[in-house]
Formats: sequence, C-alpha cells, structure tokens
Amino acid sequence: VPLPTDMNDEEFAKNYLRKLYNMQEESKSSFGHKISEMSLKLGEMQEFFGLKVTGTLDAETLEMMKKPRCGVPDVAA
Amino acid sequence: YTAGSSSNKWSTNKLTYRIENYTPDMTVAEVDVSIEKALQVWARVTPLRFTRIYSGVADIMISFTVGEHGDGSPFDGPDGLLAHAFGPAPGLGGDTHFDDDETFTFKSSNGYNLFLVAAHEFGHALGLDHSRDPGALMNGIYTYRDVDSFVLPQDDVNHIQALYGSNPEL
Repeated sequence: VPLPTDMNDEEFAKNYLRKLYNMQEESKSSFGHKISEMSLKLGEMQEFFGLKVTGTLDAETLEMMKKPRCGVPDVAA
Repeated sequence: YTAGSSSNKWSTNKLTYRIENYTPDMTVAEVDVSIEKALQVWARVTPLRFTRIYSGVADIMISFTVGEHGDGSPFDGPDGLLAHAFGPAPGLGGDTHFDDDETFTFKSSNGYNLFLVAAHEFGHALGLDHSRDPGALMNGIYTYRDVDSFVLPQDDVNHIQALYGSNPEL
C-alpha cells in the first residue's frame, strides 16, 4: 500500500533514481498524456528487485532504497 | 562515462592492478589480502590472471576516496553507496573506488567487509552488470556472508564465464 512519504523521503528517492536508474526529468509526454518519469523509474526499480510493481514510493521500495549498495546503476543508461 | 554497466570485456586475460592508497579502518596487510582474495574469486573460475604493480597506470586502479572525487559519480557519506567501478576500457575503465566514509572490515560483520565489496566491484571492472538474483555476488545490495567459506554463486560464475570462458587449469 502506498504510504504518505515526507519530502525528505521523496527527495531521497529522486536522487536514488537519478543516480541509479538514469531518471532525467520529472515527466514526459506519451500519446498526449503526461507520464511521471519517477513513476516509470520506480516501476523499473521495483521490477529489478522483484518487488511488487506499483510505480509508487511505498514502504517496501523505500526500505530497499535505503539498503547499503554499490554505486553502479542497476540498468544500463 | 558512468561507473560500471558495461557489456565490454578486456581483450587480454592478463590484467594489472594497483592499490593507490589505503583506508585507515584496516591494516595495510589486511587491505592487501582482501584485494588479492577478491581478485582471485574471479581468477579461480576464468583464465584471468592478475598482477600487482606498485607504480604507473594499472588496468585496475584501486583507491579509497570520499565525496566528489573527480569522476562525476560522487560518494554520499556513511552508508548508502559503498563503492563503484568502471567497466573494461582504457583510462578510467577498470578503476575501482571505495567510499572511505564507510567503515571497512577484514573479517568482522560490523561495518562493510572489504573483501565482499571489492569482489563485487571487480565483477564490474571485468565487465559484469548487476544481477537480479538476490543471492548473486553481483546483486547491487550489500549482503554480509561468511568470508572464510565464501564460494562464488553459480549465477556469477555463469556470467563471468560467458565473457571469458572457464579456468583452463581446472
């Protein structure tokens, strides 16, 4: 279940996705709809780690992001 | 130029490495042994052979550093990002950097075991990407394992042997 996150968590997650999932912009247009880049990248990260793919910053995803890790991106840029 | 993520491989099986500096967390001998053991993890299952040099430019330049350190991939202080490495290429390629804001250890599970972090990073330096297998050494998340009984997981063996082949001496 997506939980409300504070701004620190949101910023932390954005930095994580910029560094490790090549997130470059906040949103992009596709077929006339604005698609959240962050949501796409969250889904990519959740899929990579075998988490439930929600595209939202839920507690499980945030917990995974806070684990110590290698600084190399998980997916090729 | 991004740390890691490469499908490249070295064009030679004979690679050099150089330890440029040391972490204050461990003795020089402990760092030397950890690095050597971490390279041997990969040498044991491939034709790759590693020679240490003490001056000049090695294929794999190893350093302990903090924060922004000139490669466009800054470290972030304690915890979080522990290290990174660049895939096979001239220049920065192969180079492996450890975040010296971490506490690295030789045997203890308190802090981050240098052998385990280094073995993972050298996988990148040899051309491997992160694995989705949570049990693989090349999974991006740090997991402590008993270093004395460490055996390279099969997922990692498969990927490195796909690049370089198996050890002809076994």
